[in-house]
Amino acid sequence: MNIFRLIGDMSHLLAIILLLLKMWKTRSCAGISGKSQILFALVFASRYLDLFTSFVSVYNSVMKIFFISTSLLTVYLMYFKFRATYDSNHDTFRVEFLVIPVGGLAFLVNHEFSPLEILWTFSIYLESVAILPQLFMMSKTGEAETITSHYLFALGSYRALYILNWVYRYYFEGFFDLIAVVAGCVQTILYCDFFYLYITKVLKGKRITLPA
Amino acid sequence: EKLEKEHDEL
Repeated sequence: MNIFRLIGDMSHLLAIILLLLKMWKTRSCAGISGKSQILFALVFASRYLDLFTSFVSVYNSVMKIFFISTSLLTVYLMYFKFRATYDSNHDTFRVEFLVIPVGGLAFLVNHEFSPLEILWTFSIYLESVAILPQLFMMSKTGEAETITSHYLFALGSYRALYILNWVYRYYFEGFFDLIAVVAGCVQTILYCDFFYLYITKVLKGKRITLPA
Repeated sequence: EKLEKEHDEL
């Protein structure tokens, strides 16, 4: 464990808590893409299957359980409890155009052709594009609530911090995982446009308005 | 190259 990965995990944790807070306090999931949340739940479900087969540390296991449970809770809140506030008209990204190519790629490019490893690879690839429905929805609605912007900033920062973690681990531990690094860079690059808007607008107290 | 077979990151 290193400081970059720890701050990254905390940023990820903060993002999930911010999203749950937003939904609970506003009793609404307006402006949130349910499709992205389903993809995140799929990412955790397919990545953390080793929860039962390999023990890394208490921290690792506790965080995995937390991520799986909160992602399922988020999907439940969006599609059941606060369903009336779910903006399905703007959440129209065709996720099958993400899941199918990612699934195929996971079969072709992986570290080991075993079920757990292919699922892990699928999860890494899927996570790198899972935010697209959310970014697409924001470009359609043309704006985002401030707390949703904070959620996205924390979520985008987590993987950016993981890139620093991989640099650290490469130089100090000789650890290098090309699949995770490439997917992590793609994932972080997708947030760049949003990061720019967040830093130039939200941090000055303005709302984010995307060119619709 | 990867050190250990198992993935120790979240």
